[in-house]
Amino acid sequence: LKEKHKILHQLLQNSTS
Amino acid sequence: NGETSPTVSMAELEHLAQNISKSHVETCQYLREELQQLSWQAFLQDEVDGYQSKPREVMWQLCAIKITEAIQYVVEFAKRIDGFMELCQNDQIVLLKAGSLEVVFVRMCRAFDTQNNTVYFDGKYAGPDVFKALGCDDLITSVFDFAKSMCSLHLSEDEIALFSAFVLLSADRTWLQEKLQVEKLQQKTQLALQHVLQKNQREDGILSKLRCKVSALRSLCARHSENLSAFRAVYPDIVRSHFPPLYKELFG
Repeated sequence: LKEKHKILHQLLQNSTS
Repeated sequence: NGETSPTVSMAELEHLAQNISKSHVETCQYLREELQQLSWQAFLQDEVDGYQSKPREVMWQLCAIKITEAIQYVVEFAKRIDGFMELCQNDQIVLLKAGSLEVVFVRMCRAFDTQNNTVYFDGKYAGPDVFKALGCDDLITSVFDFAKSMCSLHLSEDEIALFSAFVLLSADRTWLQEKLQVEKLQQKTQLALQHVLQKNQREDGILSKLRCKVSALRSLCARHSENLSAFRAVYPDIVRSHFPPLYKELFG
């Protein structure tokens, strides 16, 4: 699932601003 | 169910309610006051004509961009909810894939003007006729009806926040790996929502009214997917080349 949702995964990884 | 409900202290519920309300306020695309101040700014007839005369694919692309922008704020909301980032990565993705658009529809009631049946879109308030070029009148009517019925509940910001979190943390989504963890988190959120409803002295039936909204949201999202599939069948290249990558990831 992570592979198919790279952008969402990236957004989740980014630290909250 | 007393056997499966987690034991949660009042202080913990209060803390969770505050955390979710704060997360909601911090991640709302627009402040409610801003939206209210803008509510007199409806699109003029020539502007409406402009939207209606756009090619179908251009209007779809515009809406896909707007939805994607709103979803990015929902992702931020989720990340700030206590316990969400402790879920496994698979389940974070599953919950957002299934629930982010539902939360956008919940949040839409903040940007909806019931008197004029208009919603804030692309800088002004728009009626259903603005979306004519999409070619999915039934879906648009349902979205507007949903917003109207949500508004009739007159939810406060903290109630919207808690309800949004409850929707997002739905433990019955397919493909969850640690269902029990999500279930616990959703139960706690429901207790926090009940706590807030009681504190705000809402009538007894409000929770069951909100439960009905959960099924309405699922049906709206299913219809969005159906309409997208129909659109993609005709314009596969437009979706592939011009739609936001995040939108395609979530709904593709």
